[in-house]
Amino acid sequence: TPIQNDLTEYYSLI
Amino acid sequence: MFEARLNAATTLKKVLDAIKDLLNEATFDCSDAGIQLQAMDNSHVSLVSLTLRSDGFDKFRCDRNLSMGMNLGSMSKILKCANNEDTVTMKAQDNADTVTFMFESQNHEKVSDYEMKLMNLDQEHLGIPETDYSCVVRMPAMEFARICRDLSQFGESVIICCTKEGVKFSASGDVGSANIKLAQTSSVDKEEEAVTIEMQEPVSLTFACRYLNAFTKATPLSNQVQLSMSADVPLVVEYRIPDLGHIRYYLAPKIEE
Repeated sequence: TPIQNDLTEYYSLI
Repeated sequence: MFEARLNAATTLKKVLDAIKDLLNEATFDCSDAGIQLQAMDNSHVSLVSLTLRSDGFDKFRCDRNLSMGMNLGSMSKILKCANNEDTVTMKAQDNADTVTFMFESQNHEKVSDYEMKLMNLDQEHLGIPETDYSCVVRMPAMEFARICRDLSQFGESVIICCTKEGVKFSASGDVGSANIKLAQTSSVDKEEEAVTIEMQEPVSLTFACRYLNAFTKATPLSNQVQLSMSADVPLVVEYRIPDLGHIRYYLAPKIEE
């Protein structure tokens, strides 16, 4: 089953 | 001094309904451009980005930039006290630790005000770059809500597969499997009933039903919803709020281990 990725994997905190 | 007035409280009620399932609290950033909110849910899987332009309000004044941290449960309690047709005015002094919601009936005979304490919230802003998406699908917002609701009976995940022929939503689980295909509409009487697809590259992505269903709480704000997708990046689900702004939801995809 696919696992849920985290948004911070794609966008950086500013 | 900050003051923002909308002639119908129903709009603000709908905006709050669209975010309160995902967020317990959020900071409303006010400037002369309007009100902005950006916040991730607790699990950092999805993000809400709300823009309400100052020119969409019936009155808007913001002398100094102001960040108001609000408990959305408390805000919801207050907005329940407004009738849909009431005029709603939000007011705060500069550097205030409270915000006031004032509701006025259409006949001006009932005026109520509710003061709410503001919160200091840790702001975690994400930098989201402008992106050219491989597929952009526009469809009736009610249709998208229906699809998310129907498919969530079959599994925790929805696979969205978009080609130039159409867009397919699939789910599978213990009960079996479900597939819903929507073709691009060839001609429609009403623009809001159209399904349109702009495709550069076909994409197939997997998302959690739970979040998609939460996003569809914005359905009363807009006739159409826009889904923007590219391989291996978050989905953007956008509802335009007529004459006022938009709400965008970002959702990280599920990936194969």
